[in-house]
Amino acid sequence: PGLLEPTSTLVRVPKSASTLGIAIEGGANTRQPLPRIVTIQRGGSAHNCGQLKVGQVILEVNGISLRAREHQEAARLIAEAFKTKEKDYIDFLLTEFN
Amino acid sequence: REKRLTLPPSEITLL
Repeated sequence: PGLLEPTSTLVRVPKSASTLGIAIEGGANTRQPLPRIVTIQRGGSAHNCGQLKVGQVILEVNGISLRAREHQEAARLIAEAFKTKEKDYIDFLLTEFN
Repeated sequence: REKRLTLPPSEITLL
């Protein structure tokens, strides 16, 4: 916890459905420098988890920082975290603030 | 003249 930013929250999302079910916008060199959750689809793993909220900004995925990553790369990292068989969950470090 | 740098909006990706 000492390593976390004061306003950040760690959320573990179990892979409970065949999709993650979030839409993100943002990435390096855009108006939204870190990816922000813009949609949570009903029936997806993220929705089932119940702890993700629209508007939250994703700082890290499984401990990997999304800072300075362009949109496509951030999206790829999240997609790979969902796809990997190594873990049956994804850890998101989130903040409410930009 | 507008001096503020405006960054482009981001695309949206469904995951």
